[in-house]
Order: sequence, then structure tokens, then C-alpha cells
Amino acid sequence: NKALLKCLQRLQYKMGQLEVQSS
Amino acid sequence: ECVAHLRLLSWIILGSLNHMAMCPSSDVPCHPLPLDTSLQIADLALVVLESYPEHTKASVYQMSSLAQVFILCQLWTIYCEQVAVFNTSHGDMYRTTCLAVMEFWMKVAPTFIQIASYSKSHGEMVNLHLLSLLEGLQEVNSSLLVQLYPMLVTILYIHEGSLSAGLQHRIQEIQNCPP
Repeated sequence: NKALLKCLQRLQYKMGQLEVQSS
Repeated sequence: ECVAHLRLLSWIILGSLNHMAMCPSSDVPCHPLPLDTSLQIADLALVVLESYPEHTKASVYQMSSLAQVFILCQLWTIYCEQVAVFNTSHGDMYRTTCLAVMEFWMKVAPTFIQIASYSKSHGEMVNLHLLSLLEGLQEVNSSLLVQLYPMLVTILYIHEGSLSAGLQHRIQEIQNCPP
């Protein structure tokens, strides 16, 4: 689960960046 | 509007996956999307991809839409697998999951191929997103990667001659470490 959480954190960061770009 | 839906869907799947990762022994499943919505999710991704320009240079908005679609594809693939893991007591669940994920990818992959074929720069952009997705699946030790790789590797080699050494190295790394 550590690997999954790490992967999800990275995706969350990318999604956050895309949210900023689109706003 | 479709991109907004796609973003919302991605956040929902991310929330569900975070719940599964942080509370693996929870008796209360957090599976907001049934696996049979796979084709509808693929349709939404395709609507967004259809706006990707063939000849003109993509705008920042279109490039971020492409990134968003790849994130959704990665999240959906991991989500399906995690739902299957949760339901390991049901014998057919893994098969159903594989089917749902393969159907999803069989629907979206041709459009990625089409976009990558437009030009070398389009191909490079698709490759960067796709490699990041494949590395992400490898990182979580996804067993679905073995099934998906033969289909997705064709996208990576559309402009084989112009692959940078860095990209070739990353592709090799994925091939060297099957889950």
C-alpha cells in the first residue's frame, strides 16, 4: 500500500497542477 | 464541460483509491463506480481527445486535457484492479476486471495512436504521458500491466527512429521489470 499511496500522491499533485492551469 | 466531468471523475476515483489504500481492512467498501461503467468512462475520454488538433499546434488547454485523460486512464486501471483485490473471494472477479480494463483500453488506445501519428512532437508528448502511466502501474505492481503492455507498446514505437535515448532507456526499464 505504500507504493500505491506514493503513486496516488503523485497523481494528486499532477491533478492539482492541472486544476490551477484550468482556473 | 466534458473536461470538467473528466476532472471530477478523476477526483472521485482518486478519493476512492486513497480510501482503499489507507483503510485496506475496512468492511465498508468505497467503490463509487461499478466496473461496467468502463465503456462510458472511455467514451468521455474520447470526447475530450476528439478536440485534440491534428495540424495546428495544441493550446495549453488542449495539452492539459491530454494529460487529464492519461491521468484518468491510469486511475481507472488502478481502481479496477483494487476493486478486484477487494473482491478476491469472488472467483470470476479478476476475469471481469481484466475484461473491463481491456475493453476500456481497446476503446481509447486507437485515439492515442491517432494523436501520436500526427507528428513527431505529438508522438513524443503521448509517449511521455504513456511512459509515466506505465511506470505508475509498474510502481503499484499492477498485474494488469502484463496484459496491457503488448497493446500499449505499439504506441511508444510509432516514431521509433526518433525516440530519444532517455525514452528508450525508460521503455527498456519497463520491459526489464515485469510485475
